Amino acid sequence: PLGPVPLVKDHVYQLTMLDAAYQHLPHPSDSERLRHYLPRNPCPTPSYYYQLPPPHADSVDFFTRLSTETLFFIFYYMEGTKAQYLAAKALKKQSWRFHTKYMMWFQRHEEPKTITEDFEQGTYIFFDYEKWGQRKKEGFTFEYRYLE
Amino acid sequence: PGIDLTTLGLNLNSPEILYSTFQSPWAEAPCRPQDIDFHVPSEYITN
Amino acid sequence: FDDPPGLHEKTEYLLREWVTMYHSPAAGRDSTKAFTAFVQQMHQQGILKTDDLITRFFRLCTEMCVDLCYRALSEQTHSPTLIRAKCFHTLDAFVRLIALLVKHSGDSANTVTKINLLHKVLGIVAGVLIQDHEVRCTEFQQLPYHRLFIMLFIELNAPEPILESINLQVLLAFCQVFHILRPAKAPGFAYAWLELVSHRVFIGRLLALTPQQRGWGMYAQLLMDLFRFLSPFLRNAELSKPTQLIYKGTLRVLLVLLHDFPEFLCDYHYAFCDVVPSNCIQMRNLILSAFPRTMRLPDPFTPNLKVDSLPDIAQQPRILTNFVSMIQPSSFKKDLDSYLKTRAPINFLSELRSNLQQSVEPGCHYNIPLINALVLYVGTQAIHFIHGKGQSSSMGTIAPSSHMDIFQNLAVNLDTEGRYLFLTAIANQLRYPNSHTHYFSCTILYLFAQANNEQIQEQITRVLLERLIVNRPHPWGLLITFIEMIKNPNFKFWNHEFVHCAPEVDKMLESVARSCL
Repeated sequence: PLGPVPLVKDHVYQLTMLDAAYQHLPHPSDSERLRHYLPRNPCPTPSYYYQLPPPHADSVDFFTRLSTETLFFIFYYMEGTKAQYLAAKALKKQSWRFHTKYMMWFQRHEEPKTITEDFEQGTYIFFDYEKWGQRKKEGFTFEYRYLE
Repeated sequence: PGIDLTTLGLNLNSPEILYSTFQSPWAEAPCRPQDIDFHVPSEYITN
Repeated sequence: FDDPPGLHEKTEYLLREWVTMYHSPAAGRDSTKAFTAFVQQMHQQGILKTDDLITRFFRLCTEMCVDLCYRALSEQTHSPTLIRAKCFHTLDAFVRLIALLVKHSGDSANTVTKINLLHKVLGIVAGVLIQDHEVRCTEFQQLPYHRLFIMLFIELNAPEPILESINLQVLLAFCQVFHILRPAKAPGFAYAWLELVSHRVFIGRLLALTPQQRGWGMYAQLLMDLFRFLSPFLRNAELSKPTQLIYKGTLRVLLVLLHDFPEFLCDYHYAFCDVVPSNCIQMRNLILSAFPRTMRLPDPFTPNLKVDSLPDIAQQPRILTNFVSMIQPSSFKKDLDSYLKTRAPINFLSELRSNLQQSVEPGCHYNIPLINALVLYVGTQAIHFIHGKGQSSSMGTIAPSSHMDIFQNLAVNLDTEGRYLFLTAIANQLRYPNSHTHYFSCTILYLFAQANNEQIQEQITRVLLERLIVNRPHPWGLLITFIEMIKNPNFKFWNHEFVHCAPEVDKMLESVARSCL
């Protein structure tokens, strides 16, 4: 039974300003750090495509099932995000180790022959993200202390 | 009659909390992992 | 005004210098190396000499960043992504400079200087925003200010010991500036404001991570600002597209709160319903549907549900609003207390209606907050009185009493508008199992049973029904009250003419009854 209430002058002004603001809404990426390598570029996909990520897509288990190349792609191109963090965790589950001094990922290729106090003998492969492939690191002494 | 609130893009039956992936009041979907800034070890910032 | 000669040029040079240093690879982790070098330059330029100069420096930097954004936004040829990259290139550097100055001002133990500097900077940005908002009017753009606030908030909430020690004051500073920039004050910033206030880091910090729920009161205040802004536009049912968008955005935020922080909505439901317009039925239902996560609600459709014997039904709910102080003037409160105690002064009831009226404006004849406070106050006094006699609320214990005299007087003497607001105030207490839900459920059923004319019964039915026919959620207390009303033969519900006043009403009530029974 209250019926409409005519807007007072102040509210009319507020509505006018709201209408104007409606023309340039904030975008969710305005609240995120700049993504130099993979900025958001939403492209409309057919409605029969999945519009939402699969459930638990933000869990380590989900990431563990991704291929190694995918994990490295996420790690290097989505830096500073939760995706990078999950990719790092998944890579560790795939027995990769991140060498903080050389900023590279290593995976023991074969069990090291001897392990001494500060380095491990053995051959190692690493992921060369420049060439985007795994390569063997010849004659490399593994500085254990930098292992992350 | 209001709005069917299950169509606003929020998983209201989720056992997990919603706010940590809340993208925006105008977004039809939660954040994806690559949308969320995260305090990763600084060594990960390799670029 | 009166910027010292050369300060503008100096500031422009320094800002440009900092942006370059910030983006250079040599900036070091979190720009600390660049910052150490840059502070030297600020010293050399004499910027840090006086508080006044620092203030002018920040204002000029803010204005330069804002101007840069307006220029970038005016370049039609660029894509939004490119425009944003250009703006954020400078804005993010300026944010990092502010964050570093806040973190490193004064020695590490001296948190006061840090927080004072933060208040100063936030105040400056707010001042520039409000002036820009007034000068540019509908040409105002939220982009630079939104970016400054959110990136600064995220920077100052990084997991660092120095920041953890000042986090509560940081949150308070941001809540204060967001209150200053509330939508009613800067409507052109309203969308960005809601984006800021509902940001996952902001909600997380204020409602989840801050100990002893010390952020809850601040956050409730911001939501009240939002409801007050929306209220006049939602009051008239047809919403413009811009209003519809911010309304839907508000519903999303409330859904997140209902899902993650129901106790927060429980504690502040009264304050929120005081400002949410009474025709905003679904949004109000959303707020009233919250119940503590530890509570298991019995299915309201359970046949022969014994509400009185539910363990939580006698529990007093927490209400963090001082609703008693809303009962003004104090003379009215004094008469009210006196009547509740002694049923005197006798003319209290006859003057009650005029005390609740506030204006002759159409559609707002009554003082709604006063009606809400009166109903809750009289109800809580009644519960206290009943429990004081070792009884619990029931149709037999709530009357006769001076409390029920007042409710019955309001039901009989108010006009349709006033009675609608009165019944709405009662229905707003029908929530999860607690002593208020129980008492007010009995009260509204008692008023229905004792009504001396059918119009009152029809209006009670309308008030309950309008809350049931909207989309979910529906508060538990509302459901059990309506089920009781249509099921209990004592209320003779189905005999009333208005139940069959139109085929669709008949059909709808039948369907509600079937789902209930």
